[in-house]
Amino acid sequence: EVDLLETEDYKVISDGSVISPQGIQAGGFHCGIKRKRPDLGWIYSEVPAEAAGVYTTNQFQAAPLKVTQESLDVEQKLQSILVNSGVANSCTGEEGLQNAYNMRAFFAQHFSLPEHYTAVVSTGLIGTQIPMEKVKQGINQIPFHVQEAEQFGRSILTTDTFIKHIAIELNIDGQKVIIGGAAKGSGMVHPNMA
Amino acid sequence: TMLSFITTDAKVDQDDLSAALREITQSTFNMITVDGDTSTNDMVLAMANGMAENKTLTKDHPEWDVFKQGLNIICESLSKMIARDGEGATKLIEVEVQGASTHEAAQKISKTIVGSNLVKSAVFGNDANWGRIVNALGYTGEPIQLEKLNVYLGSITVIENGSPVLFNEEDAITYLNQENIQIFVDLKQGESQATAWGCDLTYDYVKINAAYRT
Repeated sequence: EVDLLETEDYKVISDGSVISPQGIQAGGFHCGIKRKRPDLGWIYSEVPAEAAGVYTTNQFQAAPLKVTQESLDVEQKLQSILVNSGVANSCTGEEGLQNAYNMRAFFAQHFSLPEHYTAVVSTGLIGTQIPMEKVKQGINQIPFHVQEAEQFGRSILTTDTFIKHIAIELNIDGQKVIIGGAAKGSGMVHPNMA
Repeated sequence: TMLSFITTDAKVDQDDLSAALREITQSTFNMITVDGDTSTNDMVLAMANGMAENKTLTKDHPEWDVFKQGLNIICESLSKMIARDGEGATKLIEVEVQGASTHEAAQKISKTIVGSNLVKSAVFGNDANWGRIVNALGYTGEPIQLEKLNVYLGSITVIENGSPVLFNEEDAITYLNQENIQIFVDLKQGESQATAWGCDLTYDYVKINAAYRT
């Protein structure tokens, strides 16, 4: 529980998450990277969104970070994000980089999007290749796991003991605007992102 | 590894969204530490799809600060959740440094204290060992005038003007036995302030990480 100061400007949305803003869908489920727990999550926006990212400054950036940065570099827009937990796809060489590109391609194809509107994110074991068949099969399961914010939150966890999400409502130009967020992090946590 | 995903239906200029995310990351996600290990995969992604149909938010929009503060609330809340859920943690530790000569110094000092294994262990053991806080201050590399230094555990003063204060040990144990611990440091050398978040260090941290791969 995090105490938040509610003011005229901000209202905390009960059980709010990344799907609280209009036009955002998300889900998560088990695709077989981990033995039992959810390990594949996704976020999708009905329309292309202005996007921004910050990334670790560790000099051995994992393959998905390179691919995601390439996506953003094209138009600075994203429409979908695919996250796997269990395997970090870090220190995996050319094969790992190709796997990250393939993840992006399969996922973009699923939503019929240009590849650069898609980001890929991984967390988990360093130095292990992603089991791509399981990821591909997992992407095909997405239609059966829609609007599952809690499952999205769960699918990105590694050693975390609870899901982390929040959303607030603001008033801008007299319009209701919502910001939602989800996160994971438990160990190997000393970020220095830029 | 820490990951964070931020979504909004606000209509926001991409350059200003990017600048705001970078700035806010510096004072939120980059101010947490669990174990001092920086991952190869840390990432924060923000998406603003514009479906709320507000006038495009830029830094010149009259309500830009409302949006930016909202983004900050999200990032800070998620940062605290991550710190609280550090592997094996039983407590969230918040270190606030005031009176630093620069913001960078305040950030460095607060993150050093909250990352000290000995401070983290003391918090786990409900031990008001202020010497470890002062020790951590000493190796930040920042010039600190000890004779001006005040340190507090919650509302309990443990150091005043560089000298130890006789405090009630029972009160300190009761305070440290809570889930959320605040350490305040007032350097009285300037106007800058920063806050960092971390967690206590417990036996479970080693248990979890001795068997992560196996």
